[in-house]
Amino acid sequence: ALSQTLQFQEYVFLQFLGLDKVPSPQKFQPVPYILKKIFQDREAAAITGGSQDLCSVKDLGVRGNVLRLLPDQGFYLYSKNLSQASSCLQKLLYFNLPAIKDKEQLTMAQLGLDLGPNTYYNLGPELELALFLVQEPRVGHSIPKPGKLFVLKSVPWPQGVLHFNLLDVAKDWNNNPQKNLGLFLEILVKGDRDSGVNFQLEDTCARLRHSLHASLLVVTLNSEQCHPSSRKRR
Amino acid sequence: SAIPANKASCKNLCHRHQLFINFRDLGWQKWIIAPKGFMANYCHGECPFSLTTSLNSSNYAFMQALMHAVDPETPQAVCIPTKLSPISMLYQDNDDNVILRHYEDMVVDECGC
Repeated sequence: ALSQTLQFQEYVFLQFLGLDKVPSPQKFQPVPYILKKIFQDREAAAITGGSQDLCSVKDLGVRGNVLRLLPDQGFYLYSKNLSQASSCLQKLLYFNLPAIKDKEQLTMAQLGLDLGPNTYYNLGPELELALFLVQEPRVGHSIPKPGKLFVLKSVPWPQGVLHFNLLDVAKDWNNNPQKNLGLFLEILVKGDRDSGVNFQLEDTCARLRHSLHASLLVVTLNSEQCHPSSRKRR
Repeated sequence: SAIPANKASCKNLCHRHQLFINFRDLGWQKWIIAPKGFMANYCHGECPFSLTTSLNSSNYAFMQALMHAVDPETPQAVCIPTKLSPISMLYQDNDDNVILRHYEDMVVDECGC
């Protein structure tokens, strides 16, 4: 009976913390530098007794009191003729947004694409990264049809860590979950592929597929815990 | 005016005590990434009428203590947190999302009657 009471009390408290049940993560996710930094800054401020505005994230320049890093749940797409086509890498990115509660207002959604440390040095052939919004459901692991994609960004010579502002897209997904069909990421080879660079190209593409890491950093503002910022008077 | 209490009774007066919350003890270390625990503290002690003015007391506690003095059926004023501060928690939820959230009123900074 005591155990049941404790479990019930724990459940009630976890609900207060915004959780439905005790989380049991399947695998540990890496904590990005920005979350670590914000956490450490808050801890330092708490020790020194400095005043803290818990409803704004100074490091990101936005209002918000909950920061979530959503892991990519998508998968790689393989074209049968990838070695001959101009595509180096194709991936569907998918982020599970329903974790955002109704009372929360989205203030930031930033896609982070980490292409890995190797891309800082030897990129090999000239590459271009293209990011599309998937607008129509696909069948299985099929590659989205070009007409059903909306171009979001194009980055020549992609390297290191890239960030994309997806606030409008995330707001749309949050309001219409059925629209959340993911993003299509493609890294293309610019120009003609000749036989001389083919070996190097395959190596670069394989490294990119191995090291690519995508995540969506979402900041929300809970209206019950934070009041909206008042507009400045003229 | 406050009546000075003797040394022995001072120990029993309302004040802040240390309480470290270790998430491992709660079995929460599986999902909380940081911190591993935190000094939450707690308030405990008596709020005698003679000291209600010096123990960071509310006017209400003073009145309650006054009533207790004239009518012992009225309970004594109680020792409670009067200033709390938040902590930040970094954890992973069931969808493998890493979440940084600030929780209000998690640490007792000051106690009073």
